[in-house]
Amino acid sequence: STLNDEDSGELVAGDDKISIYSYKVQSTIMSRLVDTMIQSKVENKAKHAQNLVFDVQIPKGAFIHNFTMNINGITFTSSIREKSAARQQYAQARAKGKAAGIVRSNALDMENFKAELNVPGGMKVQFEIHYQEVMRRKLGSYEYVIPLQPGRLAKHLEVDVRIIEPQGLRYVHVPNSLGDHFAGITTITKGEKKAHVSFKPTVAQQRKCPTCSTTAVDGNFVVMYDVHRETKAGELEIFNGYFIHYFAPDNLDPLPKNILFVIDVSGSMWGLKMKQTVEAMKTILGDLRSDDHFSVVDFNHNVRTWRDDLVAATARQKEDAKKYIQEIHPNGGTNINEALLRAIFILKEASNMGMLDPNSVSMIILVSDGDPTVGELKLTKIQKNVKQNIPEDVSLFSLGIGFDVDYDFLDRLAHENHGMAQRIFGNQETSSQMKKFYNQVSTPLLKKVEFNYPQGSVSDVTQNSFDNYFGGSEIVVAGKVDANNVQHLQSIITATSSNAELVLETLADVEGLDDFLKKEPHADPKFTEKLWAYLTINQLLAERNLAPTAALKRNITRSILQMSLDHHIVTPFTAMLIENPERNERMLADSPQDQKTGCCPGTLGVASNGLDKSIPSWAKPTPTAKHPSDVFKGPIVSTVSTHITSVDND
Amino acid sequence: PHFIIHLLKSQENICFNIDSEPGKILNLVSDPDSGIVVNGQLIGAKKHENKKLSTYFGKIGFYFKNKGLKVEISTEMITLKDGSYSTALSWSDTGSIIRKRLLVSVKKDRSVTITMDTEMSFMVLLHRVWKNHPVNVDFLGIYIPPTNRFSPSAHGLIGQFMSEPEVHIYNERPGQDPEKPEATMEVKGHKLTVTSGLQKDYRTDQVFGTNVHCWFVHNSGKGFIDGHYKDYLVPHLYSFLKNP
Repeated sequence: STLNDEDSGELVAGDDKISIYSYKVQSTIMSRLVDTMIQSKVENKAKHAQNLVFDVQIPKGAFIHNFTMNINGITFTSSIREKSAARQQYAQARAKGKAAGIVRSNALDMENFKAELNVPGGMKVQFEIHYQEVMRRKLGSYEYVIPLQPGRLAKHLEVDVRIIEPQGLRYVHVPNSLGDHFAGITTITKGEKKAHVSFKPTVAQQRKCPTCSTTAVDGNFVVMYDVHRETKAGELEIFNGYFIHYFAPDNLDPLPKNILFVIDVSGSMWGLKMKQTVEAMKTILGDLRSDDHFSVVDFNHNVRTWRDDLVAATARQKEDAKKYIQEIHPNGGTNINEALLRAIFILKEASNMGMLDPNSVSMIILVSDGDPTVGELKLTKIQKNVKQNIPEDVSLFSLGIGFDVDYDFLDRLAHENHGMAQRIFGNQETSSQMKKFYNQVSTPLLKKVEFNYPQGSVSDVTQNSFDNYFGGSEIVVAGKVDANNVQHLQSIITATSSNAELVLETLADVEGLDDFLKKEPHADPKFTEKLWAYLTINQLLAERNLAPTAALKRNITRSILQMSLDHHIVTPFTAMLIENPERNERMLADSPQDQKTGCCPGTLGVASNGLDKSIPSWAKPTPTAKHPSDVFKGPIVSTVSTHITSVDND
Repeated sequence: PHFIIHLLKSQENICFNIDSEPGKILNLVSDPDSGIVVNGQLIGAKKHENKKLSTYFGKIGFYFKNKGLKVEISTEMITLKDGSYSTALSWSDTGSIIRKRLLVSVKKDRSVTITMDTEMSFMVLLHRVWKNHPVNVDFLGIYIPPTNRFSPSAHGLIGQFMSEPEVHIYNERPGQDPEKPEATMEVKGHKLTVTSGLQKDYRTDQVFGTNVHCWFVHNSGKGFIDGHYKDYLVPHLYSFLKNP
């Protein structure tokens, strides 16, 4: 689309004479797959050339698949290429005064897509980005977050979200996350299987105050919903040769858990982080169920334990543990290796002594804010030690507070040991973030969950075996189905619940969704294929992270690369080449690589005063390192200098 | 609910109705020696018809005392309880719950089979009605095979017939309704007038059922069952029947 005449009219230009005509977000959620388009139309009304920046936050797990830019009628379109090929082409025809890139964000689980260009006076520009993501159910709902930061007043500001869920919508809720200023502006229309959310504040409504020229639109627009699942444990959807199996039973009692809290109490935790951790731990300990067993390991350069063995979560023990944590005074270094090995030892001892319920789930929750400074310092060695010692049925969950911690290490540590990791900001929100994460794993409902499908009917099935299923979450398995030769697809799920072995069968017609989707104009007929592709790529990325040999890593890289090209999406091994019709001007958008220490200080909402308004440094032929506090530049420099010659970072 | 008792030796089917109030729990089988109880809780229709409120089984409870297991089947859910833990399936699932050699097997929107150690089984059928029906509600039916190995001390509205009583039916004669002949039945020392009629077995055809010829005992099975039907009311879904 191009800039329309209808856009002209009321001026909402700022002091710099840059005005936004429209800022639109259009999303369609089709069976947990979200397709988001963010479009912004901007004009430089000044007489001189100025930098225009299109800077949008994108969820970390989302896949960008298209970006276009229209500058006074000239459209730059994008294509996805293998990274080195894209860079080669980019080197041949760099765009002048224009740049685009995906850079690490200082917001939780977000990345920024940023396009900048130097625009002569009087010129209009339209940016449009498309990305897709798979919604993950957490704590009983799907939460779709759209960061809305138009930066200034927009003549037309619009968020339009359509939800299509063949399973049926239980509820749709739009919390007032942008503040009371916008109360009552959002409209929600909800049907049985479809919903429409619309947010269209007028210019007057956008103003911070009646006479203000600044916008109050700055924050996250959030849509929460859940599908009907009270009548069925699982839902098998088949369409266009692919199946997606959603599994989220909830009529089950929690399995008892054996839980070891391993808490970093080194000097760096002093102050707000420790205060918030204590507050979170008090609630978490209070929430333990009577059939749970637990202990606390706290560590700095030394390792201490509240109890040397696991104890039952009686009211008295919980109170005692709370007092213990309350009295911790952080100081000293960080000995992660020793602390984890101690926790593993306590769990092993309890198991050897027959203290653990055979149906129980064992887990370690590690909370740390920094890299090891005492004992074993080599991260790979710590990983190896943990892997060698931890029993197969114990899950390790890691919480990394702030950005001084090597989050990728914590992530690897968790994934390698059947768990997951979460980055937590070291600020006033730390406590609630910790509690939220804990709540996600505090209710194990099933263990040893396996999905089986008839051989010959399906292929390329994503991960189909899971250690645990937690209440409020959802397991999703996808694959290809031979729809030409199969009329129905049957699945058998086996799992262990708190008191029984479960066997669940599901039978679905391969044409079961056809009628519904034919009548649905907003439905993406390729949603099953895309969902399968995203799940597969995410799985391959995780596998690659844990691959023990370089050869295996290379094979996985090849598969990811091929899938990225086939499905036209930006992954760590591809880049998006954005070029004008003549192909004599090109921009390159890479995704940021994980790096040892993060980009951002441990607080939210860092002011971007230092933001360089010129072309990002990584896009320049010879990047130079900048000051580490320059939030957007750390990863940018690192990306180019470290990885420019290697395809897959092996 | 209506009951059909198939008497193997005499090759006769005897049927009777029990009408009580919604919420009341009827003991169907109580076998203290093998530690098994089956009770059914009544639900009522949405409204009275001909001044009468029909009742049905809305919930059936099984208690396997020796295993410490309870199974509650309602028109919504199938729940296996072991101590403080429970695992549930809905009628929209096809699946099984296995615990201590007790198998609870659910066929989506159709039936639940409970099998214990392969020597005892029970089948519960779901009867779904149109949810906007002005009168009818979803209800359950239970089928207990005569091959189940209950102990001689088994009792209850159905359990008492595991030890088959001597039944003599004679003097078949036309009844008030020419299509429903009457007869005299001698059972448990009583002489009863019974009416020939048809009842439905829904095991093979869940919608229309299969007609079963039976001799209907009036007055809530009076004379055919031991005592009065009210003797079979129990306080809880897992209560054993107390000796009167």
